[in-house]
Amino acid sequence: KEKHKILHQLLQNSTS
Amino acid sequence: SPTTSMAELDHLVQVISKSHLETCQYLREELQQMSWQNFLQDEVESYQSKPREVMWQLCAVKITEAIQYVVEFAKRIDGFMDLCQNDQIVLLKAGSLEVVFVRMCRVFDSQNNTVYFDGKFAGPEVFKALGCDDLITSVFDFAKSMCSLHLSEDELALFSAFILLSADRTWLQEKLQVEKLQQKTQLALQHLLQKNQREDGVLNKLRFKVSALRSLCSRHTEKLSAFRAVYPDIVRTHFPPLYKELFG
Repeated sequence: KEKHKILHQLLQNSTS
Repeated sequence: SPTTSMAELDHLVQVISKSHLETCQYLREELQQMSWQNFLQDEVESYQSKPREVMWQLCAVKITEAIQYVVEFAKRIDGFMDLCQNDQIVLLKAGSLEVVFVRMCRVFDSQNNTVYFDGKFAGPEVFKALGCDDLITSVFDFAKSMCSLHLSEDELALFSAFILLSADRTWLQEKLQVEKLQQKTQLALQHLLQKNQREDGVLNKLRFKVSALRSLCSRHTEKLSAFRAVYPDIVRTHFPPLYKELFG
C-alpha cells in the first residue's frame, strides 16, 4: 500500500 | 449477449460518456477558443535549448496532470470501484498512460501535426531536448492515426474504458471480474458503433490500436529508465510523486 500511497489516496477521494 | 439487454448497453454508453466528458481535461469548445495557436519559432527554440532534465520534468508534470483526470474517469466507470483495490491499482498503473495517449487525439491538430502542450500547439520539434525523437515521432503518428478514425466523444469514451478495463494485465487478482466488465464495455462500444452507422472496419482498426498503445507505453518506460540511469536524483527529487508511483 505504501508503494502506491498517492494512487490509493486519489481512489479514495470521493468523486465530485 | 443474451445476458446484456440493449437498454443496459445504452445505459452503459450514457454513463461512460458522461464520465468521459466530466473528466476530459479540455472541452473541445475550450480548445477551439485557443484558436489552435502554434508556438512561434523563438518559443520552439527556447524549449529546444532547455536542459534535458528540465524538459523531462516539464513533460512528467504534464503527463501526471492528464493522468489525474484519467483516474477520475476510471472511478466513474460502472463497476471499477467494486473491484478489489489491488486490481484498481494494477489497471491504472498499466492503462492510465494508454488512455492519455488515446485522449491526445482530442487535442491534436492533424493538419499541422501539433498537439496542445503548455498553452499552445506544439510540433514534435518542441520536444527535441528530451532526447527521445523516435518515441515522440511514434506518439505523434499514433495521435494522427487515432484522429483519422474521427471517433465521436461517445466512441472515444467507450474505447478509453475498454482500454482501462484490460483483463489481460499482469498481477490482477480477480481477472474474471475485470473480464466481465471489459466484455460489457466492448459490447457497448460495438452497439454504439452500429448505432452510429460506422463501417465494420472501425472496430478492427481499434483492435490494432491496443497493441500500438502497449508498445508506446513500454517504450516510455524504457526511455524513463535510461533517463533515470543518468539523472537518478532529478527523478527522485523533482518528478511528481504520482508519476514515480506509476512508472517507477
